[in-house]
Amino acid sequence: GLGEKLQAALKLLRGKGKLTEKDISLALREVRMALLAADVNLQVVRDFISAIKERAVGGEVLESLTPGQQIVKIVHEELVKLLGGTTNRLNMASKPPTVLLLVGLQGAGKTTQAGKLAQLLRKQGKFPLLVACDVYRPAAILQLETLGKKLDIPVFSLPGEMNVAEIARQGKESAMRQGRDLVIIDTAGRLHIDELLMQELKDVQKAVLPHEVLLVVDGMTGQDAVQVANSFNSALGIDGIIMTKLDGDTRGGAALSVKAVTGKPIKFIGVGEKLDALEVFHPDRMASRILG
Amino acid sequence: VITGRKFDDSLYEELEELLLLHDVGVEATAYLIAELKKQVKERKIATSDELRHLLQEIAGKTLGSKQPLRYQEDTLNVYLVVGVNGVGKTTTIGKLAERFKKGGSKVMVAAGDTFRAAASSQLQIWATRAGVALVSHADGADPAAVVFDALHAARSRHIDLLIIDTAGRLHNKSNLMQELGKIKRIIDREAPNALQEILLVIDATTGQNALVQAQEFAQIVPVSGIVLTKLDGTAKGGIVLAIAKEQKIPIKLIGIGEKLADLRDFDPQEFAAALFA
Ligand SMILES: Nc1nc2c(ncn2[C@@H]2O[C@H](COP(=O)(O)OP(=O)(O)OP(=O)(O)O)[C@@H](O)[C@H]2O)c(=O)[nH]1
Ligand SMILES: Nc1nc2c(ncn2[C@@H]2O[C@H](COP(=O)(O)OP(=O)(O)OP(=O)(O)O)[C@@H](O)[C@H]2O)c(=O)[nH]1
Ligand SMILES: [Mg+2]
Ligand SMILES: [Mg+2]
Repeated sequence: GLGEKLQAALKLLRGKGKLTEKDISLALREVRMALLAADVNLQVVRDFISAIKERAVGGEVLESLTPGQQIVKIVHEELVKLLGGTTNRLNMASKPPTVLLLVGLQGAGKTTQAGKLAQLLRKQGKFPLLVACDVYRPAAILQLETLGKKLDIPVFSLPGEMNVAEIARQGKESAMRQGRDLVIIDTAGRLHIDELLMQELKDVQKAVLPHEVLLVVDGMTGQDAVQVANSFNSALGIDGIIMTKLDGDTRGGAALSVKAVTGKPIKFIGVGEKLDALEVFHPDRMASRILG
Repeated sequence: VITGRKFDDSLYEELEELLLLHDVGVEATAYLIAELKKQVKERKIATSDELRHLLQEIAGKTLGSKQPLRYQEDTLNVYLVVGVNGVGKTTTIGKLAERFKKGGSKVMVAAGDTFRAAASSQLQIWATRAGVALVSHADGADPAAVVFDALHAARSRHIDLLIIDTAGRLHNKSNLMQELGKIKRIIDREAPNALQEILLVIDATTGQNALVQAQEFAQIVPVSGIVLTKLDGTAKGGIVLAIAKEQKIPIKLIGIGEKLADLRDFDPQEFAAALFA
């Protein structure tokens, strides 16, 4: 792994005596490559390396018998700090219903995660309503309804209605009439550069005032994760992130990218297609995964 | 910003960053930059404009020549569409059905995803829009049974092109990958004379994992072409350079939107140009 690579690199350098700052800088190139290979965004890698450089060229590394392992320890600790640090609990409304709005690119896993959240939060004592706001994708409403049926959780939809903010608004009202304390809104996948569709989300936000805007990000996203997270955050102000498909073997560096660039917490990870495959995010596990 | 000025090493760094930002990956980027430096010497490249052009040329060469979808008249053609979850398989099949139907072929699609909620309903809508036949079973049916029925229906109805949709599957799930192998064997057995294309669909927003996807899917079935989708976003899909170099699988098609018409043949020159635009 990275530890061994660093040890080897530093051994070569150390052959000529005491390790210098310059030697450490060279070793940090290995760290840079490892993070890039894990899909962490280039700029985020740069910022991260310069942030840890101070520690890396300090006594704890230079005086260590295993400087390579020491660097890995620092990298791991700093990654955990970067990935975590904020509470990743969902904000619940003081006056129900709590409204969760799921947004993100096409195919990220929003509809499936909507079902998973409904199941999880019902287990925690909530009385959820799912709202189908994807009016574009063929059979999107049926997809959410199928999940709802499986869970025995109702799905609100207005077939034929193309005003998405109106569907969201009526969905929330319906929840309130039924005494439901949680509304989970599934939206259509969209490009962050699609002005009309980004405006649609702003309209939905205005109409229902979500307590959580959750950006759903595919765990295998590459460098583009930064653009996407930035755009959604600028447009809506996201409250949290859900990284999906982490049951795959992707290193998941996009998690670091989106967290670093938005400062918003990663709240959950999707680890499978079944409706129980949702886990709370653990920064230390993610850090180990990114480092491979 | 690259202009007609003379260049120094910092320009190589600039270009290296550009490649990395476009998901070309550490190894393929190192290869391209090394190749660039080598050819700069050989060809006495002097200005930054020439340098940029040379890198574009090297990238284009790495991607290989334009390789269209294989299609043969007077026989059954079978396209098997595979890939991980959510990359655009079902939508791409709608687009392919549209293209070939408009081209005068008799097209049929098979709803081989019997697992995911509303998967066959989704394909049904695309089939209706494209005006092509659909073979599907009830949700939860054995995908192998759908494929078997579709192959026989295609033969008896003298279909020119059968496109088979499959469920999204992560390549590290061995039971799902084995299921794919089984589907391929059914095609071989039930339509031994059919021309086959096995299309791996890759999402342009995917990073280095796309290379692993190409490697792993190619181990299970003979992937004959890649469809790179969602190029209408901001991701450039540079990982295909690594795939072309390592796996030698041709990129055949690109997806540039969510509508029936949003499918184009892959042009290596255009793609290389877009990378450095
Ligand atoms: N393996 C795995 N698959 C997932 C996960 N989450 C979602 N999926 C799958 O990913 C695919 C896309 O999921 P959807 O929920 O339809 O994604 P979406 O964001 O709603 O898609 P659009 O509405 O088209 O934007 C489906 O095949 C899901 O079963 C996950 O955590 N792990
Ligand atoms: N912007 C854009 N969206 C696309 C493109 N191709 C597909 N999509 C969208 O991506 C999402 C997923 O597409 P699907 O066709 O359901 O993907 P899939 O691979 O069949 O998904 P699973 O069967 O769940 O694995 C949908 O919202 C599509 O409209 C494309 O080229 N550009
Ligand atoms: Mg959806
Ligand atoms: Mg599909």
